Order: sequence, then C-alpha cells, then structure tokens
Amino acid sequence: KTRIFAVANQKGGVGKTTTAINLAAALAQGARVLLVDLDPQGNASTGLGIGYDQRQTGTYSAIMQEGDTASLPRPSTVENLSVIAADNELAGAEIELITADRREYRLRETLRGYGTRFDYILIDCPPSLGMLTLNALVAADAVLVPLQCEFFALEGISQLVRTVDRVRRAFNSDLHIGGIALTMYDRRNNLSELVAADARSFFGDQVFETLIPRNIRISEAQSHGTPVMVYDPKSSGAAAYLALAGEVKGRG
Amino acid sequence: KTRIFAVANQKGGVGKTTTAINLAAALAQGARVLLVDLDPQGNASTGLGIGYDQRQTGTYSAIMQEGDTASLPRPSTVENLSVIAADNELAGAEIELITADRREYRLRETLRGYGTRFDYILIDCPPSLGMLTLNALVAADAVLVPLQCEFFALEGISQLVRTVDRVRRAFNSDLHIGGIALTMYDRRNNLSELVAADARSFFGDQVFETLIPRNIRISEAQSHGTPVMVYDPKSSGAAAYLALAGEVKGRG
Ligand SMILES: Nc1ncnc2c1ncn2[C@@H]1O[C@H](COP(=O)(O)OP(=O)(O)OP(=O)(O)O)[C@@H](O)[C@H]1O
Ligand SMILES: Nc1ncnc2c1ncn2[C@@H]1O[C@H](COP(=O)(O)OP(=O)(O)OP(=O)(O)O)[C@@H](O)[C@H]1O
Ligand SMILES: [Mg+2]
Ligand SMILES: [Mg+2]
Repeated sequence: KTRIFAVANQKGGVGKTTTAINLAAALAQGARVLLVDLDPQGNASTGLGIGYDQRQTGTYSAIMQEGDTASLPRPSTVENLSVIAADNELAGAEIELITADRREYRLRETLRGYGTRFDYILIDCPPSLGMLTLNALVAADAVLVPLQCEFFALEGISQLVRTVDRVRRAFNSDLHIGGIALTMYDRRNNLSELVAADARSFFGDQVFETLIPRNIRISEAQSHGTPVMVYDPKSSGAAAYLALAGEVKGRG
Repeated sequence: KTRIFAVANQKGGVGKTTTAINLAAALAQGARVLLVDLDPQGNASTGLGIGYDQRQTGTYSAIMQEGDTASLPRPSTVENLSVIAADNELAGAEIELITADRREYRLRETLRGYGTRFDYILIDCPPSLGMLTLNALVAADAVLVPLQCEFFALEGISQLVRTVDRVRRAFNSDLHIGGIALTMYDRRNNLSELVAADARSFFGDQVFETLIPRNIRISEAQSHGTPVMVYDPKSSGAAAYLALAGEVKGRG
C-alpha cells in the first residue's frame, strides 16, 4: 500500500520544502516515490530543477481533476522520483476551492487513483492552514512536521496539532502525526538545543532521532536544482536525510 | 500624517516578524509607533513579551470592528511603542473575511480611525497572499519586503509585486513598494552575496543599503520578549535595525 505523507507546518521557512525534496530523494534510493508540490511558490519544483516552461499542468490540474490526471506525475532527474509540479494557476486554487464541491477530498481522490504505482507520496505544503494544506491532510495517512530549531518554532505547533485532530475527526480517520523532524540544528547555538529538548519533552518519541543540521550544502544543492545527496553525497546534510529516510521506513 | 507600512512577503521565514518588531522599536526611539500583529501565529506579540492572557482583544477585533477599536493599541515594554496583539480568533478571520462586506477595507478603516495618534504603523503579515495580507496592503501606504539572502528568496517576489500592482489599481492608489530589506545576510556564505546582487540588479535603489546580518542576538532577544536594541544594544543586529530605521525615515 502506498504511504502518503503531508509535509506541513504553517510556520514559514522551517524546512518543509527542503525536507520534502531531500527525504523524497533519499526514499527513492529503494522505492518509487512521488513528490507533489502543493505550494504556489513552487519551491519544490525549482529545487528539483523543473523549469517554468515544464509547469503547464501540475498540482492545480490534480486538484481540479482536469484532463488526464494519470499523466501528471513527471520523471525528475532523480531515478525513481516523479514530481507533480506547481503549475501557474495553483495560486488561485486556495480561493477557488472554498466554493467547490467535495473541496476537501479532491487531492485525495486523484492520489488514491494512482493505486500502487508509488510506494511513497510526499506532499510539500504552503505555510498556512488553508484549503491547500487541508487537501493534503485529507489525502495523507500521516503528517511529517519539520520543526526549525529556533525560538518561534514551537509557537504554532499546538495550532497544527489541533488542526490534524479536527481533520481526523471530520474527513480522514487514518490521519496521525507521523513524526517531527528537527531542522537547521546548529550545535553552536544554545537556542537549538533548548528547542530540541522542549520538542522531545512535549512530543516524546514522535520526534525523530535524526537531527537535520544547518548545512550550507543543502541550500547550495537547491540552487543547482538537485537533492543534497546527489550534489554532495559526503555532506552532513546528505547523511542526515538518508538517516531520516531510514527512520521513516522503519516506522511503517 | 501617519505613515503605514505592511511588512509582507508570502515566502515563509524570511524575517517579516523580526523586521517588524525591531524596526518598530528603532523608529520608536524618536516617534510614536504602533505594531499590528496580523499573523495568527502571533509571533510579533510573543517577540514583544505579550502573554497569551493579554490577547483577549486584538487584531481580530480591529478587522471585525467589534467593540471600542480605539482602545485596542496597548503599551509594550518599549517606550513609544504600542501593539495590537494577535487575538485567538484571528486564525478564523481569513475564512470569515471571504464573505464579509467591505472585506478588503476593514483594517484600513480601523487604522485610519486613529488619526494622528501614531507617526508610524507597522503591520506584520502572515506568509500568504490571502485576505489578511490583502487587508494590510489596502490599509498601508507602502510595503516593506524582507528578503532573506537564501536561494528560494527571489522566487516568489514577482508574485508579490504583481499582487501589490493589483491592489494599487483596485483598492489603494497610494500603495507602492517602500523598500526591500535584505535579511539574514551571512558574509561567509556565497549564496548571500549572489542573492543580494540579484536583488539589487532587479530592484535597483528600492533595495535598502542596510544589510541585516544573521546575528544570534536577534533570535535570543525574541526568546526574552524584547527587541534586539534593548536586549543587546551593542550587537550587529541592533546596529543594523537602527540603520534601517534611519533609511525608512529618510525615504519619507
Ligand atoms: N538544514 C538546512 N541547512 C541550511 N539551510 C537550510 C536547511 N534547511 C532549509 N534551509 C534553507 O532555509 C530556507 C527555508 O527552507 P525551506 O524553503 O525549505 O522552508 P519552508 O518551510 O519550505 O518555507 P515556506 O514556509 O516558505 O514554504 C531555504 O532558503 C533553505 O535553503
Ligand atoms: N537577522 C537574523 N539573524 C538571526 N536569526 C534571525 C534573523 N532574522 C530572523 N531570524 C530568525 O529566523 C526565524 C524566521 O524569522 P521570522 O520568524 O521573523 O520570519 P517570518 O518571515 O516572520 O516567518 P513567517 O513566514 O512564519 O511569518 C526566526 O526564528 C528568527 O528568530
Ligand atoms: Mg516551502
Ligand atoms: Mg512572521
């Protein structure tokens, strides 16, 4: 059975896209993976080197169920990793969905329609709890929550947990927190350790063991349109995302 | 005349809240300033030490024009700096506004109602281009755009500029880009300089001269609920925000 993860956190800039790209690439080393870019900014599409000219049809078509949705996943430069890119109309979908019928279930229906074509599907969410993220939470089995090791990080988490609870009760009884990934951890910065310790005391073993370090090779890789384990396999960033993939597989 | 700024960028984690808090505190050294926390996450309220128990009425009341809006600005620990905190119902306002009448003008009406009580009003926006940010763009004279010196930073800027143009034509003929502030600049990181150079070639002298450095004292100050120039007046972060305030005043 395909495992579907929403990579979500309404706090901005915490490493959602970075985690979606690199975890997807790490999982693709031994499985068939689909990455869905549900953020109108299209950072996941850019981070995998997908040009603007290749984004004619994508996640908007998947949600509005226009045309042949089976052909929406496109191969990326990474073996076993397919992508549904953020197309241009996606920016308007948040408002359009408000009045659409079955508005919460659209992405779920399209992704479930792929049967067993993929072993993992990861959905990169925008930094808000609106209709797009709601679609991802209804489509997913579990939520992966990147948590930046910075001061404001824990502030919005209870709002996210409440939203996940509401979605589980109203739309998707499978939905649960799949794990919390601590990102941009910086050993030299006391705040990092404080946030990590706080997260572990709140969430216990829902927090992954793997700490994703702040590592310049991760953002350099993005500027080259490729995952960090392809750009610099020996980097601490590559090692961390491979370890995280191992934990995600293990919690299966 | 009161100058009203929206601090906006739909990209997450770029330093909107950090810029709103610290620029407001720097301007407050010689002027009467109001900071409006329009982000349901409430990071600006937390960063100024406003407890959850003090957020009974705030920005939601300002938008829904409930009760005595004149009493919504509350003093902060910083002299000459008042705050309208993010109250608990703000998370629901984005959806509620969709069907409200005069939905784009509500915050503008409340803030204009303060007459000349303040010299500057800064509005901290959430990381999206929805109804809350739209209210801020209609209320403001100018937009201050924090731009993180990281790879994905420039990706969403053209969407923001298009939105500002649309708002100017449809709702607020004064609205313009007041300036672009380069944040989290790290001299040791080539990407920082690349992004800064790109921004200057796109936007010319709309980009402020002041570079806001990545400086741990800035996030430590937030964990103490106080602006960086109060927490550590000698830090590079404090100096940068004071310099930025000088530029903002100068462009009046
Ligand atoms: N471990 C890391 N080390 C260094 N830089 C990182 C790391 N993780 C993310 N970054 C950088 O931090 C910035 C924010 O990360 P990213 O864009 O993945 O966050 P996000 O949560 O997806 O943001 P948004 O809320 O806008 O969707 C990016 O510029 C990215 O390159
Ligand atoms: N110049 C800086 N030096 C060091 N850390 C910084 C700096 N500016 C911001 N930060 C930290 O980076 C993180 C993101 O900043 P901030 O929360 O201000 O961004 P934002 O754009 O308001 O995020 P959101 O999109 O969630 O509203 C915070 O944890 C903050 O403490
Ligand atoms: Mg992202
Ligand atoms: Mg913010």
